[in-house]
Amino acid sequence: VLLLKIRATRSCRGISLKTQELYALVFICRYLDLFYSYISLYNTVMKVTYLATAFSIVRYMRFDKVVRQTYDKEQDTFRYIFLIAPCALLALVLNHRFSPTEVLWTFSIYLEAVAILPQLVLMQRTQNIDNLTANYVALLGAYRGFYILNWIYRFATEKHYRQWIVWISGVAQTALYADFFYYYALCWKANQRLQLPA
Amino acid sequence: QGPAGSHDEL
Repeated sequence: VLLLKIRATRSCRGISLKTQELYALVFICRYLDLFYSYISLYNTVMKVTYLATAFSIVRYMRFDKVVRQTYDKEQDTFRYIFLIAPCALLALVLNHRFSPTEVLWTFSIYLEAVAILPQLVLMQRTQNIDNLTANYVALLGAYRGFYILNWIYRFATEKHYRQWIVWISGVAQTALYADFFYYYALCWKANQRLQLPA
Repeated sequence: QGPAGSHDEL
């Protein structure tokens, strides 16, 4: 959806580069297992797709002659360090196994949960949020939200399915969107363009 | 599949 917006409108107005770069980092740290484990063709294809789209978006926003001029750097002020440092620290302390790949994987889980924050802050500052941006954020929130249903199903049907780090992070991630979803639903019902209160 | 085994979700 986001690539569609950027390519079709030749603009990344209202999109946080910080959030996009955090997602690229999340996928790098999480999908290192592409090199040493195979789950299914679907799983591999999706991992490669996420990496490719994340890097493509960052490339457009940073280097495309037209698109980069529509990036509002002054408004996108969230500091990386405030998200990366606590997640890194937490991953070092709270993990299933203290190995490099496992700690990086855990870090990616924590970081993904909060990676939307720069985007949410930027949207609060944006007067006219375009529909594609609003829909993109809604879909991103719904994506992890729907996992919760899948986790409940798997917990009930699979014997050794215990993933508390993933569950807590996923629920926290979804909760961060609660406020956004509330206003998204209100505006959708009223058939109005999304506006977030300051 | 244990908790620290293969992570089969995306």
